[in-house]
Amino acid sequence: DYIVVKALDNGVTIIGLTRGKDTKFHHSEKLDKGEIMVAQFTEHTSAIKIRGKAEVLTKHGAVRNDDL
Amino acid sequence: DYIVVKALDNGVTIIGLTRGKDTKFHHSEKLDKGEIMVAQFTEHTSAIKIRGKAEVLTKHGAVRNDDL
Amino acid sequence: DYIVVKALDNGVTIIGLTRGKDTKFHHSEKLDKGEIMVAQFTEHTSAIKIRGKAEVLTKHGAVRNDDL
Amino acid sequence: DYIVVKALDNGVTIIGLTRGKDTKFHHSEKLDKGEIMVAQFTEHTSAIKIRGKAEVLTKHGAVRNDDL
Amino acid sequence: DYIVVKALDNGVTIIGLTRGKDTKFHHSEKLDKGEIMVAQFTEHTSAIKIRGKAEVLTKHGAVRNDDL
Amino acid sequence: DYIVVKALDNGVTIIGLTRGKDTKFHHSEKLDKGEIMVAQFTEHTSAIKIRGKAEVLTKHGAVRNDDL
Amino acid sequence: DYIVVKALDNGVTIIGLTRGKDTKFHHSEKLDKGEIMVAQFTEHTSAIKIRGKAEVLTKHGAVRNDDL
Amino acid sequence: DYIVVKALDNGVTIIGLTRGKDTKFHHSEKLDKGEIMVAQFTEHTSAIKIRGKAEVLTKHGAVRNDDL
Amino acid sequence: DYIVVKALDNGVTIIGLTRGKDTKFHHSEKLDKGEIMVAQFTEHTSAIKIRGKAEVLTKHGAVRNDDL
Amino acid sequence: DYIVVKALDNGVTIIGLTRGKDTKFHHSEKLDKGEIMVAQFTEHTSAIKIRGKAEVLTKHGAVRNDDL
Amino acid sequence: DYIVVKALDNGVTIIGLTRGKDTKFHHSEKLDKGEIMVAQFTEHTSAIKIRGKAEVLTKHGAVRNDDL
Ligand SMILES: N[C@@H](Cc1c[nH]c2ccccc12)C(=O)O
Ligand SMILES: N[C@@H](Cc1c[nH]c2ccccc12)C(=O)O
Ligand SMILES: N[C@@H](Cc1c[nH]c2ccccc12)C(=O)O
Ligand SMILES: N[C@@H](Cc1c[nH]c2ccccc12)C(=O)O
Ligand SMILES: N[C@@H](Cc1c[nH]c2ccccc12)C(=O)O
Ligand SMILES: N[C@@H](Cc1c[nH]c2ccccc12)C(=O)O
Ligand SMILES: N[C@@H](Cc1c[nH]c2ccccc12)C(=O)O
Ligand SMILES: N[C@@H](Cc1c[nH]c2ccccc12)C(=O)O
Ligand SMILES: N[C@@H](Cc1c[nH]c2ccccc12)C(=O)O
Ligand SMILES: N[C@@H](Cc1c[nH]c2ccccc12)C(=O)O
Ligand SMILES: N[C@@H](Cc1c[nH]c2ccccc12)C(=O)O
Repeated sequence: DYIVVKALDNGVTIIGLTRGKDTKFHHSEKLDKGEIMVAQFTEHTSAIKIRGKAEVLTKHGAVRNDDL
Repeated sequence: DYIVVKALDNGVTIIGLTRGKDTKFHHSEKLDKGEIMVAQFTEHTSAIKIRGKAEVLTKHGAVRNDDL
Repeated sequence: DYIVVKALDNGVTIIGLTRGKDTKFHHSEKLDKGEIMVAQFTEHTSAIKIRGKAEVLTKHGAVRNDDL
Repeated sequence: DYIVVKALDNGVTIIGLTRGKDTKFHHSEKLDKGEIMVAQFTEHTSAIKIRGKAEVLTKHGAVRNDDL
Repeated sequence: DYIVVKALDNGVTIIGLTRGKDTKFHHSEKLDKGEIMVAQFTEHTSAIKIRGKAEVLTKHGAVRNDDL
Repeated sequence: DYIVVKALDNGVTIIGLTRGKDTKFHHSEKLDKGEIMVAQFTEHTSAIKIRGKAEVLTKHGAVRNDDL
Repeated sequence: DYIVVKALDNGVTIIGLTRGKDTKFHHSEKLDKGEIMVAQFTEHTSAIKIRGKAEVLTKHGAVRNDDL
Repeated sequence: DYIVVKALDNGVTIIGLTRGKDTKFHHSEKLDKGEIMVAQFTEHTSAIKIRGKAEVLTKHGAVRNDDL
Repeated sequence: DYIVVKALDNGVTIIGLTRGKDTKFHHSEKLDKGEIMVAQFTEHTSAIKIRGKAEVLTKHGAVRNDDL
Repeated sequence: DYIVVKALDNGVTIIGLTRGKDTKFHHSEKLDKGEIMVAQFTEHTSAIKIRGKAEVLTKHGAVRNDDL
Repeated sequence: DYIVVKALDNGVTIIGLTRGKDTKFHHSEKLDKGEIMVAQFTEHTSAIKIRGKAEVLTKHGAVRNDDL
C-alpha cells in the first residue's frame, strides 16, 4: 500500500506517524512545487499526514485541498 | 486497510480506538482546515472516530458531514 | 473488514457484540450528529448493531434508516 | 464474510445456527424498526436465519421480504 | 462461500448434504413464507438442496422456481 | 467452487464422479421439477454429470439443455 | 479450475489426459445429447480433450464446434 | 493456468515443451477438425506450441491463425 | 504468468533469457508463419525476446510489430 | 508494486528513500528527456521522490507536473 | 510482474538495475527496431531503465516516448 502526493505549492510536508502504542512524528519530508512523492505504509509508518497545497492519490480516490 | 480524512474546517479530530477486550481512545490527532490524514487499521487501532467537518474516503465510498 | 457509520442525528449508538459461544454487548460507542465511526470486525467483535438515525456503508452497499 | 440486516418493522429476529454436526439455534437477536445489524459468519455460526420484515444485503445482492 | 434462500411460500426446506464418501441428509431447515436463510458450505455440508417455492442467490447469479 | 442446478423437469439426476486415478459414480441425487441443488467440488468429487432437463449456473456462465 | 461441457449431439466424449512425464488417456466419459459435464483439473488430469459436437465453457470464454 | 485450443482443420498439433534448463518436445497431441483441447501448464510443461489452423483462447485473449 | 506469440511471418524467434546474476540466451524457438507459442516465465526464464513479425499478447495488452 | 516515470525534460531525478527507522536518500537516478524508468518498492526503498518535469504512472492513476 | 518493451527504433536499450543496498547496472539488452522484450522484476532486478524510442506496456498503462 502506498499513496502519491503531488505538491501544488512550495513547502508541502509529508509527515510519517509511528506505528505502535505511541503516535509520534518520525519523519517530515519537504516538497517544492511540482515535486512528487510516493510513500508506502511500513513497519514504522502507519499513518501519514499532509500539510500544504497538494493532490493526494490513494486507493479510495484522489483528493486535493487547493479548493478550500 | 486505511482511510483518508480531509479536514474541511479547523479543529477536526481523528481518534484511534484500542483493539482488544477494552475500547478506549489511545490517540487523537488534530487537523487544521485542508490538512489530509491517511490512517491505517493496526495492531493497536481497530476503530477510528472522526469529529468535526471532514470528508472521509473509505473502500466503501466517500462520506462527508458538512451537509448535515 | 470494516463498516462506516455516519450519525444523522444525536444519540446514535454502535454496539459491539462478542465473538464466541456467547453473544453479549461488550462496548457501546455514542455518536453525535455528523460524527463518523469506522469500525472493524476483530478478535472480540463478530457482530455490530446500530441504533438511531444513521447511514451505514458496507462492502454490500450503503443503507440508511432515516426513511422509515 | 458478513451480512447486513435492516429491520423494516419491530420484532425482527436474527438467529445464529451452530456450526458442526448438529444444527441448533445458539443466539437470537431482536431488532426494532430501523435498527441495523451487521453479522459475520464465525467459528460458531455457519448459517443465519431472519424472521420478520427486513432488508438483507449480502455479497450476492440485496433481498427484502416486505413484498410478499 | 454461502447461498441466500428467500422462502416465497410456506414449507420451504433447505437440506444439508454430508461432506465425505457418503452423501446423506444431515439437517433440514423449514422456512415459512418471507423467512430468509443464509447458509455456508462447511466441514459438514458440501451440497445443499432446496425444496419448495424459493428465490436462491448464489455467486453465479439468482434463480427462482416459482416460474415453472 | 460449486455449481447450481435447477431441475426444469422431474427425474433430473446430478451425479458425482470420484476424484483420483479411477473415475466412477459415487452418488446420484434425484431432483423433482423446481428443486434446486447447489453442489461443491470436494475431496471426493472432481467431476459432476447432469442428466435430464436442467439449468446449470457455473462461474463460466449458465447453460440449459431444454433447447436441444 | 473446471470446464463445462454440454453435449449438442449423442456420442460426445470427454477424455482426461494424465498429469506427469507421460501423457495418456486415463478416462473417457460418454455424453448423450443434452447431458452436461463439469470437470475439474486434478492431481491426475492436466489436459482434457473433447470429441463430438459440444459447447465448452471455460474461464477464457465459450467455444462450440457445431459451426465447422 | 490453462489454454483452450479448437482445431479448425485436421492435423492440428499441440506440443508440450519441457520445463527446466533444457527445452525439448515431450508430447505432441494430434487434433482432428472440431476437436477441442484444454491444456494446463504443469510441472513438466512450461511452454506450448500449436501448429495448424486453430483458435486459441488464453487469459490474454483469443487468437486464430486461419487469417494469415 | 505467460505470454502468447503468434508468428505473422516465417522465421520468428522466441528467445528465453536466463534468470539470475547473468543474462544469457538459453533457448531460441523458431516459429513458422501462423504458428502460435504460449510461453511461461519460469525458474530458468525471467525475460523473453521476440524477433521477427509477430503479435504478442500479454497481461498489459497486445502489441504487434508489423506496423513499423 | 512499482511506479513508472517518464522524463518530460532533461535532468529528472528519481530518489530512493530508505526503509526503516531513518529516512535518507540512498540512490538518485538521473533521467534524460524521454528516458523511462520503472522502479519497485523494495527491502531498501519504501518511498520514492521525483524532481523535474515527469509523468508518473501508479496504481492510483497517472500524474504529471508540467502543468504547474 | 513484468513489463513489455517494443523498440520503435534501432538501438533501444533495456537496462536492469540491481536489487539491494547498491544500485548499479547489471545488464543492458540492445533491441533493434520492431524487436519486443518482455522482462520481469527478479531477485536481481528491482528497477528497469529504457533508453531510445520505445513503447512500454506496464500494469499502470502504456507509455511511449516518440512524442517528445
Ligand atoms: N500508532 C498508531 C497510529 C495510527 C494508525 N492509525 C490511526 C488512527 C487514529 C489514531 C492513530 C493511528 C497505530 O499504529 O495504531
Ligand atoms: N476493542 C474493540 C474495538 C471495536 C472494533 N470494532 C468495534 C465495533 C463496535 C464496538 C467496538 C469495536 C475491538 O477490538 O473489537
Ligand atoms: N457470538 C456470535 C455472534 C454472532 C456473529 N454472527 C451472528 C449471527 C447471528 C447471531 C449471532 C452472531 C459468534 O461469534 O458467532
Ligand atoms: N451445522 C451445519 C449448519 C449448516 C450450514 N450450512 C447448512 C446448509 C443446510 C443445512 C445446515 C447447514 C454446518 O455447520 O454445516
Ligand atoms: N458427499 C459428497 C457430496 C457432494 C458434493 N458435491 C456433489 C456433487 C454430486 C454428488 C454428490 C456431491 C462430497 O462431499 O463430495
Ligand atoms: N478421477 C478423475 C475425474 C476427472 C476429473 N476431471 C476429469 C476430466 C476428464 C476425465 C476425468 C476427469 C480425476 O480426479 O482426475
Ligand atoms: N502429461 C502432461 C500433459 C499436458 C498438460 N499440458 C500439456 C500441453 C501440451 C502437451 C501435453 C500437456 C503434463 O502434465 O504436463
Ligand atoms: N525450458 C524452458 C521452456 C521455456 C519456458 N518459457 C520460455 C520462453 C522462451 C524460451 C524457452 C522457454 C523453461 O522452463 O524456462
Ligand atoms: N538475469 C536477469 C534477466 C532480467 C530480467 N529482467 C531484466 C530487466 C533488465 C535486464 C535484465 C533482466 C534477472 O533474472 O534479473
Ligand atoms: N523510513 C520510512 C520512509 C517512509 C515510508 N513512508 C513514509 C511516509 C512518511 C514519511 C516517511 C516515510 C519508513 O520506512 O517507514
Ligand atoms: N537497489 C535499489 C534499486 C531501486 C529500486 N527502486 C528504486 C527507486 C529509487 C531508487 C532506487 C531504486 C533497491 O533495490 O531498492
